[in-house]
Amino acid sequence: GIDSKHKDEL
Amino acid sequence: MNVFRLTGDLSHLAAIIILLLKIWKSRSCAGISGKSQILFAIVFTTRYLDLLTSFISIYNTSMKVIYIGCAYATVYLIYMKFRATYDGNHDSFRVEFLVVPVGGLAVLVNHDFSFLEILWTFSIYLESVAILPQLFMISKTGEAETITTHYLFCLGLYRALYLLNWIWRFYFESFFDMIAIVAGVVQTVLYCDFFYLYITKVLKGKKLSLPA
Repeated sequence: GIDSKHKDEL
Repeated sequence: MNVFRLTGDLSHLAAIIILLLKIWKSRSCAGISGKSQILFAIVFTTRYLDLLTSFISIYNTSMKVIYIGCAYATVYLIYMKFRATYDGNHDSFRVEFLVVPVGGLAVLVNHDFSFLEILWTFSIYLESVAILPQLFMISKTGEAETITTHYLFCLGLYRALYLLNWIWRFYFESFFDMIAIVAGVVQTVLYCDFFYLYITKVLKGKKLSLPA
């Protein structure tokens, strides 16, 4: 989604 | 993963390694702001607590461990091993003026009022201003060692590349995180003055000295 929550960034 | 995020992460890793090697090889932390390094250690600690709760990939986990390890190793070298070379007089930025407002903002403006999310938000906001003590110290000493300017260039470049990564992800994955983007823009803008000096001076073989 536009503000998807998955934190896959460092 | 896209090319901007990968090169951004590698640029960030390069910056962290350059700094650690500079201090270790020269056995001196002259010109380095210990306060900024403490803020970076806090940034990584508060952002990567999810190491304990979720696994995303080998790359993700190993990079987080490397970042946290190097950050604390750098702080150790500055304040313990080579503390005699630490220039405390010029490293005088009042970090409480950063941490307190950033902490308040993280509680007020976040995506989700949960412990880990507020810590993550705090970490994002803090990272955007964590370099200020270092830039302030350079403005006070009026100069910076060339290796330090390479460290700062890689560090500033990493978040600029992340901005391109977010444009890519918005366009191809319709993903965007407004908090990370706004903080990333602020963070990158803070380097603009330095980028100008780096490109017009250091890349021409001159020493970086202020006033420009």
